[in-house]
Amino acid sequence: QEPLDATMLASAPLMDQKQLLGERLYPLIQAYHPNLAGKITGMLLEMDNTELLHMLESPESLHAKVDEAIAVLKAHQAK
Amino acid sequence: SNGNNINWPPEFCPGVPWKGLQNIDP
Repeated sequence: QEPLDATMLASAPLMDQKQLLGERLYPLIQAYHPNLAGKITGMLLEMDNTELLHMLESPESLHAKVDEAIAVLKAHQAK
Repeated sequence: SNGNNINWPPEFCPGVPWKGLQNIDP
């Protein structure tokens, strides 16, 4: 799979940009949380694309955001 | 839509075109 960069991303329509990012984030998130990967990816895709690109390059920041997303998701489901 | 929606967050499925928050019924 080709690496994704900001230039390539910017040339795609907005929803396609999210799709491209989602396709790359999903397998990484699935490694941490197989059961919640779809929901977590959906949550992270609400963030700015520049942040999402950074997360693809930095496992630490991805992991931190995934943990954050899970906390938010659990709080939401507890309502 | 808002964060109180029971169906939030929208679920990403690989290979399925992403529609973001439009996936959620109002």
